[in-house]
Amino acid sequence: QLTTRVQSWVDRLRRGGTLSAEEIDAALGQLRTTLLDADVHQEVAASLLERVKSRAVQLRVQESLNAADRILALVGQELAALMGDKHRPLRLSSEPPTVIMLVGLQGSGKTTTAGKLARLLKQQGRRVLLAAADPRRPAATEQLQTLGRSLLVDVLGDASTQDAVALCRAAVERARARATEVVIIDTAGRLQIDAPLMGELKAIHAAVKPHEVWLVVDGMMGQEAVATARAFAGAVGVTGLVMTKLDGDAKGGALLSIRAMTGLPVTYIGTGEKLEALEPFHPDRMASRILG
Amino acid sequence: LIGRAPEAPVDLAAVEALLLGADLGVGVVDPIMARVRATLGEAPARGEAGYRRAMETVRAALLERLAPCQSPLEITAAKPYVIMLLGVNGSGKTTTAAKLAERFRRAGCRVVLGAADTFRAAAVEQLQVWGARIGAEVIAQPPSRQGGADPAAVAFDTVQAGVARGADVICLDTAGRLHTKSNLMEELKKIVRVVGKALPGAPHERLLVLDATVGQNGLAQARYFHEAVGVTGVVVTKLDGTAKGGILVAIAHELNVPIRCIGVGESAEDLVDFNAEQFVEALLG
Ligand SMILES: Nc1nc2c(ncn2[C@@H]2O[C@H](COP(=O)(O)OP(=O)(O)OP(=O)(O)O)[C@@H](O)[C@H]2O)c(=O)[nH]1
Ligand SMILES: Nc1nc2c(ncn2[C@@H]2O[C@H](COP(=O)(O)OP(=O)(O)OP(=O)(O)O)[C@@H](O)[C@H]2O)c(=O)[nH]1
Ligand SMILES: [Mg+2]
Ligand SMILES: [Mg+2]
Repeated sequence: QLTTRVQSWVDRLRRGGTLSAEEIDAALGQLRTTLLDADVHQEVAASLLERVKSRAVQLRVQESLNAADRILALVGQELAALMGDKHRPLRLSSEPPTVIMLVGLQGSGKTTTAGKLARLLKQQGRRVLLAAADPRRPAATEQLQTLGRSLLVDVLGDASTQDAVALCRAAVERARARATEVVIIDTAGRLQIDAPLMGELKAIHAAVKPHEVWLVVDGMMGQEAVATARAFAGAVGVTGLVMTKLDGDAKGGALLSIRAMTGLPVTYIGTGEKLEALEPFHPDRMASRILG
Repeated sequence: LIGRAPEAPVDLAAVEALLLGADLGVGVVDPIMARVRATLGEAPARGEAGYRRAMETVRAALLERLAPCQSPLEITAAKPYVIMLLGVNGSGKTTTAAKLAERFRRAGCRVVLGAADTFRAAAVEQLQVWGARIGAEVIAQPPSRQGGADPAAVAFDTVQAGVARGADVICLDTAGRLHTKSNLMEELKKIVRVVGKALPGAPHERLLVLDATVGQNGLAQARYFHEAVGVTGVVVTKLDGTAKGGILVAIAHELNVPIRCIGVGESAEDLVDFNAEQFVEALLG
């Protein structure tokens, strides 16, 4: 289902009948603006445009009937290929507890996502323990404890400790002792360029060996998304992405960009502030959101 | 980074990549690149001299947009001077409220904080921890049976308390909200109206808090918040990270609002006045 902006250049192209090289370039120019305005990483946009151009030029040679629609179909196909597979459901480890660690920049939505994930798993009949491993942000532990209380999910937290590693270890030990199936670790937001804090993340990872490390990315993130994702992936082996705040009008091009440049799978998307607002990822919907 | 051999043509692709990478956006970058090409049409267009000429053109174009918006936050004779923080979720409003309170307290002002985010888990507690740290009183209300207190009621209480205590500055924190949620934008307008009832002219500063990592959506955010409550100043946070906050240029150009300060860390003292030259230097660096 293509939107009005894209439809208007289909119409412009259609009126011309066959597609000239100039028309192809104009369409590509419009596409470039659309992609960059959608926060698609400039390298991802450039290579996508290259591929569409080389395929479109071949089209022109072969047949000009419905060439405009064909170009748009090419764009759609290229986007779909970059978006990859739909949501892969979380597979629990055969050796419980399954440990899921949430990481990311400040304010991206980790703590809220931890709550949402706990709610989802509890609904699926799993026993969950939340670990409040942010020792720095004021009232971070209280925030997760408040979410846990509303869900009747246990939270291990200690607002007085600075030792996130010890807290995470304690959480996994407690889960093992109580046959809790999933431990969700909420870590503090941090800059990927902050060496000591990235060190803390590596220390937590080494101590509890999480089965899943999910990078939580803000849906409105711009061109730094790829570099950020690569840095976190390089530090602690990210296994999945969560993109949040997609209930707004941000196009979410950062998601396509991270996928294209790192191959990381998308797990869930956040679509609201309430704990119910966690949805599986649909690649085709994200693709049409970008073109919209 | 952008290497140039003595007589090599200026690497325009590299210049464009630098600008796009900073989240300036196509609408800002394309005209700047056109200007660069135009100036390179005159000599010198090659080598080191050509490169310098290109970057000078870029610098001038950016400063043209940003310099007029450089305007630090200054409290007026209004007492208490009410600063309201607003913006989308997670942008840094609560932390910035604390940083502003710290700045004014150090300047000898009596500051009161208003915990008008009555929705999010532990939002009030977060501001209370800050208040205790920096020595500023926090006005809050306990949650009602249905949920949080009414944010407008907390805002009203805060202004009244500030007046009663002879406060010089009030920093009113509000809940994060996506600008596309009309009910939440209506709530924000209501908070502004109610604050104005408690103290005519307040809130004197309606500060939009933007995350430097935001891409092109930052422009939509600025437009909507400005249209809703009339933004009087902008703060860009998290500029201690790798994101350059380039969307600020489009915002400055379109809204012509003062850019007050930038957030450069998570501590109370990590707030610096916006300086257009330094911002551009960091962006191009
Ligand atoms: N609208 C919307 N808001 C969200 C979503 N996910 C999180 N938020 C909000 O974003 C803000 C930040 O969320 P947090 O969970 O505190 O983010 P965080 O990553 O834990 O932040 P730090 O711990 O400080 O790094 C809060 O206001 C949340 O309610 C979402 O999917 N949609
Ligand atoms: N590195 C860095 N982090 C910041 C800066 N400003 C805020 N933060 C962090 O960003 C996260 C979110 O900050 P908050 O002050 O809770 O943001 P908010 O806008 O009040 O969030 P909501 O109320 O949930 O919408 C916290 O982890 C802060 O420590 C900054 O200038 N630099
Ligand atoms: Mg958090
Ligand atoms: Mg807040």
